[in-house]
Amino acid sequence: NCCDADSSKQPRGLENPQVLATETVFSVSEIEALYELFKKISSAVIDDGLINKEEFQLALFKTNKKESLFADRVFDLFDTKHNGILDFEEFARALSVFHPNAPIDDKIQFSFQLYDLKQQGFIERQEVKQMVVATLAESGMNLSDDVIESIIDKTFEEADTKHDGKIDKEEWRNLVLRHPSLLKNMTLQYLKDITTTFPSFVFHSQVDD
Amino acid sequence: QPTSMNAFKLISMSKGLNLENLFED
Repeated sequence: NCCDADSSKQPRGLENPQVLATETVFSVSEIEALYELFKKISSAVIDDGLINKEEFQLALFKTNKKESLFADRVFDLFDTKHNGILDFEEFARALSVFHPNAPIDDKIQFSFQLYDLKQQGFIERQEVKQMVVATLAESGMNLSDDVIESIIDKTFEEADTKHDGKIDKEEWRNLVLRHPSLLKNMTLQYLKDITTTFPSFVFHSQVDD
Repeated sequence: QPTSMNAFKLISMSKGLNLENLFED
């Protein structure tokens, strides 16, 4: 009975692709294709149908030996159930924000949360410095502390229009609307072609579209 | 000039924030 279409035998996390398709920007076929990617990532270390932090890092950096402030932050934002692992629903809902067709406000909100390291509702100078230093270290780039400070000074001069030393959601929104390139990493063109990248989804598909 | 660069532009180039890597082998 290899080809039993009984929906109760759907893979874990993909029991109801129609519901996920309704609540995200993905079509049912795209959800099914995304599940192929999820399977690949979630079976890299432990084949349990869930993505742990190590598997996430492995997929991002192709190595599990790297400590990354950002990979941690992205993982934690994906992990909306806060249990240290990603199920397919969390994965699909989070990646939906990165779809080229996702509303820009969702991208602005997600990026704000990403950079609001301490989740205080604003991005403070110390957090920006921490992220700049982490990015430079990651890419092996060396800038003096003076140069880093002056980059941050200039950024706050522009972004912190209320002059209170922090960037709130409204200021963040204004900044990224003036500089759309700051949101470039919030859109993944791959998601537009996900059904052609993972065509094998058709073998498990529940829909004809 | 690095000082004319927006700090967030720099941060957004971090590998950990570029999720296209998830799709690549």
